[in-house]
Amino acid sequence: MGGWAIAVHGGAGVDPNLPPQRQEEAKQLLTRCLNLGISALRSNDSAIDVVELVVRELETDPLFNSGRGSALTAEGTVEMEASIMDGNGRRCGAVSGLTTVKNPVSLARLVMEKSPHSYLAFSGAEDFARKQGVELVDNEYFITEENVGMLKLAKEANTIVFDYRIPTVGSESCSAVAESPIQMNGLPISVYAPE
Amino acid sequence: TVGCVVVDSKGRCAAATSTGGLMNKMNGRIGDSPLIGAGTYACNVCGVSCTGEGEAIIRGTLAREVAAVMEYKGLSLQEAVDFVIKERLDEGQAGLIAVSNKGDVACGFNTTGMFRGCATEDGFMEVGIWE
Repeated sequence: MGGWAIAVHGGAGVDPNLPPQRQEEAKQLLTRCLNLGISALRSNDSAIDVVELVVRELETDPLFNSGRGSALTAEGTVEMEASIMDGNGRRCGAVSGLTTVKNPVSLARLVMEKSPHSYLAFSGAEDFARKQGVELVDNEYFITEENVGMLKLAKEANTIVFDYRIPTVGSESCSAVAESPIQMNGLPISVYAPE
Repeated sequence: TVGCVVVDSKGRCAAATSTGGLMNKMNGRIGDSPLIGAGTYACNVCGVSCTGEGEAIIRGTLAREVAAVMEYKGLSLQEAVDFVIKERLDEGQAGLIAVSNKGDVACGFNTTGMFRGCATEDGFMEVGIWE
């Protein structure tokens, strides 16, 4: 049997023009999260504790699309979702539609461990969060300047944008988004734009 | 979207995924990240976390598919990841990270780049963005 192993991700689909300084920031965050997980594994923490610990760190840092720094809805708000699964016994928990829970992955774990269900969403999930006493914050906490700009670009391009960090440059990138042949399920992304 | 997969020193696997979803999405839209078997899956064979085009990941039940081809086709972890990214996404674009109960770690994506990092007990550690 091999030893421990860990992998983290911050999203797929990266803007090819992402500035080198942003790339370096991303690498530093990924390295910091790996080291956090490695020291927990060296202390013999269980796999389920380590994945929760690392994803909490990624949710708290605004760099990637989760927790603080989440993508915005068409109305400029944040709606977050998360899930967690323990291979030991295949237990799982999931949440969707969260607007005030600071760390969605920890609420997903509480669904797994403290509720008779495996998935809670929207107002039911928020009520459960209050009952469980997890940290709650205003929706504004999750909204960053950069993502307000990104939403503006997406609306101008009348499209939906993936885990994309389009640098906050002028509107030419918006035309890039509009012209880029982004497809979803084999259809041009503009098909989904009305959403 | 962010995710983490781990196999600990007792060979137990786990996976977690968290996201804000798509920029400019409809209120009420649910993507792949909270769907067990699509964006996140873990069993006694492996742990998987996915990211990318949620609708394609859901239709392909991508995370569970990695475990399934390991169990039923006897593929190794990296072979399973490569197979699933190549054969189960149709036109969709996505990426995933995975660990196996044997201490292997793997990553695969058909997008332009993926923010990822991995490490193993024997000292291997890698952080990357591009191919």
